[in-house]
Amino acid sequence: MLRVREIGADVVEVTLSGVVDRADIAGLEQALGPKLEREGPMGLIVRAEDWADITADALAAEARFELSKLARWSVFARMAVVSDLQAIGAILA
Amino acid sequence: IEMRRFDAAQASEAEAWVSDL
Repeated sequence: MLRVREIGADVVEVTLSGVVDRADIAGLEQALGPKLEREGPMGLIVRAEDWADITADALAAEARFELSKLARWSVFARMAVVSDLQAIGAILA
Repeated sequence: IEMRRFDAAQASEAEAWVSDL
């Protein structure tokens, strides 16, 4: 499951939990797409404390979405990922 | 984009950090 909400004028929170599937990514595109068209700077927080997994088709769809908006991601000046997984830190680094 | 990982116990700190733009 995936939920997107604004927690401030310039901060968007994405919460991942359980297994993220292709439909979740469609929802992410719908919710986050318009925010990527804004003027920055904005902050993005990804909460993944209860995230278990992502399906292969969802992973591919998410990558396509990221690449399609590549020029717009810089609207987010800061991105925080909340997770106890050390692997997430390594990926960010 | 500046990126950081926070432990679950630091969730409020993460929110403060991304809000400090």
